[in-house]
Amino acid sequence: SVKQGTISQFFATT
Amino acid sequence: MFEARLVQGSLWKKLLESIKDLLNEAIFDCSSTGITLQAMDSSHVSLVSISMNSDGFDTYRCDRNLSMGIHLPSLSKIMKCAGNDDIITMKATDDADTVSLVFESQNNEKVSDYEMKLIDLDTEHLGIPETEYSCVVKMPSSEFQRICRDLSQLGDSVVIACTKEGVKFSASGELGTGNIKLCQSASTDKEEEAVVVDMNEAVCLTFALRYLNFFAKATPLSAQVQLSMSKDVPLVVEYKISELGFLRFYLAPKIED
Repeated sequence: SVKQGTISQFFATT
Repeated sequence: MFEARLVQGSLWKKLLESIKDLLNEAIFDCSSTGITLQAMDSSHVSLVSISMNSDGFDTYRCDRNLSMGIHLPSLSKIMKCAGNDDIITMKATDDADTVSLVFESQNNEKVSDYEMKLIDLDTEHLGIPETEYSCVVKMPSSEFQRICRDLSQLGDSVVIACTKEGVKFSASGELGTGNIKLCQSASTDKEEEAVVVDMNEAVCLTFALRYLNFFAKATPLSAQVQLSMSKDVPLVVEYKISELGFLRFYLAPKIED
């Protein structure tokens, strides 16, 4: 099955 | 003092229409170089990034950096009060808790002004790394909107497969499957109608159509849309805002569990 990722998984807080 | 005057005021109207259903609130960061905005939707699946260069405005002044917290559905309501041909000026004083919007008709016979309350927002800022994408597809924005709408009839997700021949969008669900294949345009007489694929490495990624349909609300902003993709990273859907800058949407992919 596929799971929806989130943006914070990819881009770090500055 | 902050003041930004845009003769082509309809761009503001289109921009707000593009994001108001996806974002409830956001900070407009104003500096001497222009206006930027970065915000995630409430479920943190997508991110909106806007950049408007000061050079693109007809008059632009920003003496001190200013962060304006704005309730977007409210701003959208006010922008709807502007005529499509109106000149729009946005103004605020340095320590303002409101922003002023002035709409002037082209013949200068009607001038309306509105004042809107700003809101306190504390949002995190994300660093978006400069990335070389495996595939970059340019296509007519209306075609992209149509594909997202049509495939939503079949399922919640779209698989985008990009090779050097072209790009294929596929969806499947209880009623069956659908595939839409776009080939790279042979001739590029009409730049706005062209499909151009720039590929380093083939990619195949899955995305939620619900978000792509939100992004497609930006279609009136630009005749072309650019999709940038690499394996297992967010898709970038970019619309140019005339000479002003860009509106980019980032969408986290669906990943094999």
